[in-house]
Amino acid sequence: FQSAAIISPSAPRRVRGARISHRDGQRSSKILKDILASTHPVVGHHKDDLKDAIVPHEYMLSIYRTYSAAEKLGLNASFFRSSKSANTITSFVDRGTGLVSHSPLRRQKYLFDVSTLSDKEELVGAELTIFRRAPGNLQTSSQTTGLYDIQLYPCSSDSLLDSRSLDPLDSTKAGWEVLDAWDMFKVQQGNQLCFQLRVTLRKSDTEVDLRQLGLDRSGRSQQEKAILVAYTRSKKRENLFNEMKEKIKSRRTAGEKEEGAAAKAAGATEEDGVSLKGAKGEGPRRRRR
Amino acid sequence: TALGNRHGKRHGKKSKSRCSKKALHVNFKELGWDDWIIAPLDYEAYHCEGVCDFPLRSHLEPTNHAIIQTLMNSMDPNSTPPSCCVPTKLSPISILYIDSGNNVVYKQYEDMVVEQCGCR
Repeated sequence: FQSAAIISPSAPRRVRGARISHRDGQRSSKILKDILASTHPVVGHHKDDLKDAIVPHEYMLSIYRTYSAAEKLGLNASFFRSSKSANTITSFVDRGTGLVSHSPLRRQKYLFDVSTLSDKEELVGAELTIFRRAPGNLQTSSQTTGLYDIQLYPCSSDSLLDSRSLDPLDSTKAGWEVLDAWDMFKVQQGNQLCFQLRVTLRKSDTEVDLRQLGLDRSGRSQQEKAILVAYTRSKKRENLFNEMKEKIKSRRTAGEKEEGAAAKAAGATEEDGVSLKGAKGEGPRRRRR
Repeated sequence: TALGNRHGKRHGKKSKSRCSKKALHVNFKELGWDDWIIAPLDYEAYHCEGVCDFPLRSHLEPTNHAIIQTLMNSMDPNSTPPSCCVPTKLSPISILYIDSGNNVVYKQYEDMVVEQCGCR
């Protein structure tokens, strides 16, 4: 049995801790204090910088807006087919950084760190969403007749995960391509998922320069980066208190790990166009002494 | 004066309100959770408050045990405490937050808002 309490911030901290008189002595008050201390605005104010550095993807904002509005109408998020009856939807931003080269870009890799996905939750779907910009030189792409085939593979094998057709006329406008990536989680173990994308002309199966179709990753804002969206459903109902405790604990270990990774990243080498450095805003972190 | 009486209010004695849903505004910012919660920053959770006294009204959906306990309490308050005014129906809320890997997550948290109160 553990007590959960919402304590008004106006009470001085020491009194707050004392107020919880609990049978098993100070353990739960220590845990509560730990949660409050590590997230307290005074102590953790540098965390606000962290939050500002992370730009929620428009896709996630639209999911939140849609489902929370439906909730107010008494509709459950799992009611929507797009939610795949998931109650948790996690987005991972592409960490790949492409090499600048002038030769045609036939293949492009995408790297995602999915280490925070909980193995306690059942994966019910995953999609790779890639923003296709309106290509600059419209002339070349509009000359092509016949459909394009956008194909998605694991980096480590040539088993096709998903493919979508693209009409050349559509390719002159910007848009989002959504590819089913669920099988990837069955094929590849581990926390680092690597996808490879290519586009072919359906008639001749010749590979197309991804830049012609606006699929190259150079010069993209955070909102235009590819994201991997994982849909999961928790098997058993978790206690909010325990979940908060886990969150605080994992954030702390992640912080320490990032410091180690930052040191290591200074020596990491670019390999195959995919860098370990991570997305903007995730570089070495200074810890305020 | 007669009119006032007609409403059955007892003068001079503060009557405890019966079990019902009351406002409870939760502010994640005040909890210091706004460094990882993107939205919402606050929401109305409600809470249940009031007495469960005899006779229990049907909208409180008492269990049979709550009816027995309330009856015994009405007969001898010292022998048995009244049944408790608690949430009988709860609903979820959606939360958008940042996880330990700095990924943006949408999650539906169950049982976060009181829809109905009752005596149990």
